[in-house]
Parts: sequence; C-alpha cells; structure tokens
Amino acid sequence: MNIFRLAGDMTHLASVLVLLLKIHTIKSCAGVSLKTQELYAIVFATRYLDILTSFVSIYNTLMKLIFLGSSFSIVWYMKYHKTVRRTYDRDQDTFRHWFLMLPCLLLALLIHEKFTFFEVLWTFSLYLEAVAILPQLVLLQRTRNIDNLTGQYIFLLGGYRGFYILNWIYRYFTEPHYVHWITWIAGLVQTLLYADFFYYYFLSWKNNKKLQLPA
Amino acid sequence: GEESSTKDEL
Repeated sequence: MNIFRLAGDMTHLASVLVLLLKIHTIKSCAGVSLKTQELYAIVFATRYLDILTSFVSIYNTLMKLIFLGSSFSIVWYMKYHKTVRRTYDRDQDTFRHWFLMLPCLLLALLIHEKFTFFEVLWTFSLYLEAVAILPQLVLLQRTRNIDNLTGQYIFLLGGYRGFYILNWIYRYFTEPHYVHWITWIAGLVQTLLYADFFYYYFLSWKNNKKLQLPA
Repeated sequence: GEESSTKDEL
C-alpha cells in the first residue's frame, strides 16, 4: 500500500458516499444517471468475484464490501425507492449502456492476462469501469447544468483514478516485474474521459459561476 | 516469487 493508492481509495470511497448521502438525505437523484450507477454495480460485481476465495487484507475485503453495498444501494434507491425513483429523469438518461458492455466483454475475451473465467471477468470490469461514466457525462450535457453534489461526485471519481495512476507509476519504480499494461491503459483512458469535465469544473470554480458544460 | 499482481488493488 502506498499513499497514492490510499488517497485513491479514500477519494473513491468519498465519491460513492457523497452520492449515497445526497440521494438518502434529499431523497432525490435528479441529475444522476441510473445507467452509470448500474454499470458501476456491474463493475464491482465482476471485479470482486474473488472476495470469497482470495483474502488480501481486512482493509481490502472491507472496502470491497463497502463498494458493493454502496453501488447496489444507489441503484436500489434510484429504481425502487418510492420517493427517489420519481426524481429520476428517465427520458433524459437514455444512453444505451448495454452497448458499452458488449464491446468491453469482447475486448476482455480478446485482451487479458490469463484466459480464465475470473481473469476475463476481472478484465471486463476494468474496461467497463473506464467507460462507465459516459452515460453520466451525456446526461450532464443534456441537462446543461450540474448541481454541485453531482459535480463533486464526478470530480472525486476522476480524482480517484488520477491517484491510481500515480500509484501505478510509484509501483512501477519500486516493485520489480510490476508491469500491467491492461490496467494502466484502461485507467488512463478512464482518467482522460474525465479530463474535459475537470477543465469545465475548474473554469466554473475559477470564475465562481455555475458549471455550464458546452452543448 | 510469483509475479506481482494488481489483484491487491481495489
């Protein structure tokens, strides 16, 4: 464990807790893409299949349980909670996210480190995580504005992946044989997807005005 | 030892 990875995990934890808190407190999920949340639930489900078979540390298992629990809770709130579900703008959140999953699955079947059931699904979860934010970014473009909690959510999510890139660089220089191109490239693509959002987020923060994403 | 893995990462 290094400080970059810890910072990344804490930022990631903060992002899901900020979102869960928002939805639980104000009983609204306006501006949040259910598609992205469903994709994240699938990412965690396919990423943590080994939670019962391989034990890394208490921290690792605890965090996996928190991420699984929070992502499925968010999906549950948005789909089934009597009050929250009414605030979900389903006609705006129309990104066909199943079309994201198929290419990720095909790519995982083609490019992976080992051709085993767990490894292919784990690789699938990496590719899917890289693109899972797309429905949310498309929704923000459509709704043209962003309330600050959703903005914080995306900002923290991007920050978590940015810290992980620093973690990979650190591990590359400190651990022999630590070379994982698939993880690195997927993580880099994911962070780049956030880059333009960060740019507009920073502009709005600098000019101290409401975040307006270009059409 | 066995090659390092990213499976210890979340």
